[in-house]
Amino acid sequence: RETFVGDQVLEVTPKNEDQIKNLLELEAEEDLQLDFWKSPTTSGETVHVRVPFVSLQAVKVFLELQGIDYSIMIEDVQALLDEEKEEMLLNQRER
Amino acid sequence: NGNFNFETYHTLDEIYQEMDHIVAEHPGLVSKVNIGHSFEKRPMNVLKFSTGGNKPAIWLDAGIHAREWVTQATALWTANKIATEYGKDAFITSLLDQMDLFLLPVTNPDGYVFSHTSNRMWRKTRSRVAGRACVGVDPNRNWDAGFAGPGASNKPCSDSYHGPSANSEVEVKSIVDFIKSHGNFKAFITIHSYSQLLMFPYGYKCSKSDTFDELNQVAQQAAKAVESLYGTKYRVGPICSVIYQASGGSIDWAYDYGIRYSFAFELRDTGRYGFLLPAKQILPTAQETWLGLQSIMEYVRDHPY
Repeated sequence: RETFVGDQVLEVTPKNEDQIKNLLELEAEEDLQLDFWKSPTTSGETVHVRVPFVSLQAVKVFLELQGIDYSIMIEDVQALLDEEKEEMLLNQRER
Repeated sequence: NGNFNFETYHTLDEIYQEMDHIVAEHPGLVSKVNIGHSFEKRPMNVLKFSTGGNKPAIWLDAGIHAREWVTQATALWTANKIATEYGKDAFITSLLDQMDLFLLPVTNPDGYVFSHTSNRMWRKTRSRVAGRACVGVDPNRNWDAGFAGPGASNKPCSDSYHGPSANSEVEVKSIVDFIKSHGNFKAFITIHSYSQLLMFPYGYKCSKSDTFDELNQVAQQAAKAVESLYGTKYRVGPICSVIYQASGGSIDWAYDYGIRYSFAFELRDTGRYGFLLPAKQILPTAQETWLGLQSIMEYVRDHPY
């Protein structure tokens, strides 16, 4: 089973077309294994991207260098998945 | 056995059991139609709501992208609502007296199972081609509508990979074949999550459809209906010019095939959880979505073509 320990989901807000272009370049970088939940579209529109733990540093540095605003939407994806799994197990026991 | 909890997420087996239960409880209204099977040979089961005869029909599907769990949950809640409230709710009763409804709660069963057992973030099908390292195709880039155009990837490892050819995914082909063989669908609605959008054609091109004004009016009305319950705000527009360009999508195919009322929902986004939307949000999501669906289906019922 794939785990997502330490993976984060970032909410990124590109301010202009150049920043969207930067994000599209980032999306094309297959080595980073980014999972875009909401892809870059227009400026001001938020982008949601799951970043594997191993790529976090590189991605954050990239965003900061380009001056692209971002915040952490999900701190640890695996923690949420564990909660979800526990909830399902609990429900199965109730049934 | 009647104690299914619609307010939590369930495995595919549990969903299929509950579909059978709904059929068993409402034999004069609901039946199960098998329209094919997935790549890994899981059945593709549709719930048919019909009061008899050959009526024009509405198509509803959910969960073509496996990880969008709130959509499968919403579809099942909707199925139960329609089944239990026929004969009591004026809208449901009048709709089913005039039209049939086909509801596919799990459009991508292999992906759904994989999202439960191996990778919660899985979006695509689980098809494999010899000699190709990556598994799966984005089934909402695989329809014969601007296939392989902008907004779809030609890289097999991408989450939006369009596949080797249009309808290469057996899940997509099964729906296409069924809709063609039925021959009398008047509306096609697909349910996704999350971003709070209500979209209509086109996605593979950025020009307006011939019926833009009408579809826009119907969608705006439906979005207002969604918002009326909990204040959830939707953005409305054609996929391409308002939202994003994406080729090979199902509603574009349906529209070009002649199904005028074609819409795609992207259900609610709390702005924090995305595809991991907590189970306690299933009920409010389903309830507000129902109001939007009702608004569209009311229009379809009253505007035959």
